[in-house]
Amino acid sequence: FDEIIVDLATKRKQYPRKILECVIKIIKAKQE
Amino acid sequence: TISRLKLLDTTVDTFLQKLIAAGSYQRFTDCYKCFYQLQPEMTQRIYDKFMTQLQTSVREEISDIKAEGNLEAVLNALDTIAEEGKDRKELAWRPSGKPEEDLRSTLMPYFLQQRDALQRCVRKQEAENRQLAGAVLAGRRQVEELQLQGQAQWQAWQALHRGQKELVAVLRE
Amino acid sequence: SVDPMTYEAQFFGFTPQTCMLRIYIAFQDYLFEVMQAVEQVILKKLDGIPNCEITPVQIRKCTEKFLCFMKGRFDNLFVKMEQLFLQWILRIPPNILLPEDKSQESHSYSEEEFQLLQKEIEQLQEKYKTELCTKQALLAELEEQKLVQAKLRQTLTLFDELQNVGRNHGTSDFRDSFVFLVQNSRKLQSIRDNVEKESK
Repeated sequence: FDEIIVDLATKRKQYPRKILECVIKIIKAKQE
Repeated sequence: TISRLKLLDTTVDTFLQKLIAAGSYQRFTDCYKCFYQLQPEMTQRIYDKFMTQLQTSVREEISDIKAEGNLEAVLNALDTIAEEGKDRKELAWRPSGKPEEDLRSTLMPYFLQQRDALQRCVRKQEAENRQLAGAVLAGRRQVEELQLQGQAQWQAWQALHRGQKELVAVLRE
Repeated sequence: SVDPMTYEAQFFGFTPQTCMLRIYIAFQDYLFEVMQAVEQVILKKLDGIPNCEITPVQIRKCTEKFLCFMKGRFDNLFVKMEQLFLQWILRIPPNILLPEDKSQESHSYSEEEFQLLQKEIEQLQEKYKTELCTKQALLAELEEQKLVQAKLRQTLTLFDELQNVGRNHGTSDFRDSFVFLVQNSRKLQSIRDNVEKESK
């Protein structure tokens, strides 16, 4: 249970930023 | 406001003080009565050593945990974050458990920026095209004007040509 | 109902409860170890005393009695310490948002708003492409106009040059001169006719 919580929390911390980086790359590529 | 790190140290100190107070020398000699009666000085020394060792071990453990979890920096960072947000009274947002929903708010500002940038591009291009369209219309008028001039000149020369034919006819007669 | 404290885990990288469990086990181990050491020392001391009547079993009973008491107090105190840790140290205050979640602070968006914005972006992209095509078409026509205008001006220049040829040879206006020539020719013609008639 504890590992699941830590794993989930880690994803919540890291993934939005990673996804955001990808989305920003996509937006920039579309603009170019 | 006391820093979280200070609070942690104070809490552990209090825990230790109370634990030691609970395990008083009186209590210790009560439990080890037979040995105490035989060796009172030794009992005192063993008790003192016991308490010192227990405190040392506990404090070392806390230091290890602080080092492992980088607690010093992390707790100070949390103090800063809490300080910055202290004026906020209402409950803050918490993950909803639906990642796509939570992610929407993260991404929206960037998509809004993209839309605004696109709107600026479109407006700029529309304005440029209005200018170009003006230039094209002026160019068309210019072409039309030149065509009319050319037409007029061509007709004049046609008239001349007829005049020349007429002259030739007259001369030939 | 256990509060998993996931938001705290997001910040600390571990769950506060695990941290407390780790501390509890470590402290408890130390208590046991130190108690064991105390018992070892006492037994060793007793070994050194001749005709000692105190047996290791008795000492073990003393140890268990003291440890049982200490463990009870330890657990009580630890519960209080744990509450303090979980309430004041290892907790994200309920009114606090972590930096990585700053974007949640502003307006939260519904799925419809999100889809609407995506649609708007697509439409703007199409519109922008259209405007770019329009620009290309307008530029192409401007180029074409340049060529046509040059051609037409070339023709007009030709006409002007023709005009100038006449001017250079004393004929300011071809048309007038043709009219003049035709009139003169007609005059000549009628003179000639007259002459012919009189000569007959």
